[in-house]
Amino acid sequence: NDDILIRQVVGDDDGDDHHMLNVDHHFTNFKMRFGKTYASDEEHRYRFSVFKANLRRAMQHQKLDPSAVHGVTQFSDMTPDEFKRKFLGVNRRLRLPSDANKAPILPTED
Amino acid sequence: LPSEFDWREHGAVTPVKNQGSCGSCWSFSTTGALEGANYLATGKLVSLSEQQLVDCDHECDPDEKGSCDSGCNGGLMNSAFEYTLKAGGLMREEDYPYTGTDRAACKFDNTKVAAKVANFSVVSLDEEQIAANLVKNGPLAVAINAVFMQTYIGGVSCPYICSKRLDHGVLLVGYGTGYSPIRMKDKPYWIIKNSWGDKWGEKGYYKICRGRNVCGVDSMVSTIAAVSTS
Repeated sequence: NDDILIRQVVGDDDGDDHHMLNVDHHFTNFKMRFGKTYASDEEHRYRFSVFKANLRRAMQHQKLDPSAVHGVTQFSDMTPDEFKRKFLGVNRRLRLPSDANKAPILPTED
Repeated sequence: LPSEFDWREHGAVTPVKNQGSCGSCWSFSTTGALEGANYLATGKLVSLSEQQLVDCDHECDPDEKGSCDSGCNGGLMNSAFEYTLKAGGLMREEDYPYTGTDRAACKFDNTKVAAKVANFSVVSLDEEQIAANLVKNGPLAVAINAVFMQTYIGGVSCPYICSKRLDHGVLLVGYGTGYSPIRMKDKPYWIIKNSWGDKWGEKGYYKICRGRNVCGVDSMVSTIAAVSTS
């Protein structure tokens, strides 16, 4: 039960805005670090807008998940849909296959 | 059960791999589990071929019509185990290297099988049983909701809210405990091997807290045994 804490997870301070002021700098660093190039100015502008949205998302994740560190990754110029399409690949489901063998219960004490 | 355990320290885990822009995570989770099981059965750590699964495995999920293993378009670890059992095993990575593209013809050569599945089963949604199966049988194939993984850099991920809709296949290789400044005490976590290269996360690994099926990590856990050569 000690995991259930009440914690504000929406932004209301200037910290987020401060980060967003440096977004040009973050994007330049991101491109250098991950070797990203874009075919046209239009593509560059679009990826920059996605990057900005992902920076906000990373800050939101940081609030929802404070024991981890969230920030810019190699996926920061991808929309969540692009990320799912290109890097995730488990056929979606919520339950175990019904015909699967069940592992025997193992002793866990002593 | 030991309070901490990590198969990397016991030589059962190959270096972190990179699936590229291809939804083949399910194949990396499958090979990782069989690499570990094969190590336990034979004493040899052999890197196995994901591309064989991408090209040759079209096994379908009996529970969901039309849901079949489909290269870069996704798959399911249990179906891949079933394919591997039927095909006779998996080849070595070097004999059937990963290209990260699909729609290629299957080039499986059954004279070059490096690891064979003896049997596989699913583990109940009980963290003690998951830990026990991990320690006894080797790394486990697990599915997870990866929404927080897009922005993850390090630390122990323990989001207050996370969907349990499974969309990513990974490999559970160990568990440990660490001090959580938020909770002000030691908290347990799982150690997960991902397939997005070693530049992602903690050298390619992800830590997620144990205890309440966070992001569905306990929901679909599979254990596998390999055929012993002796």
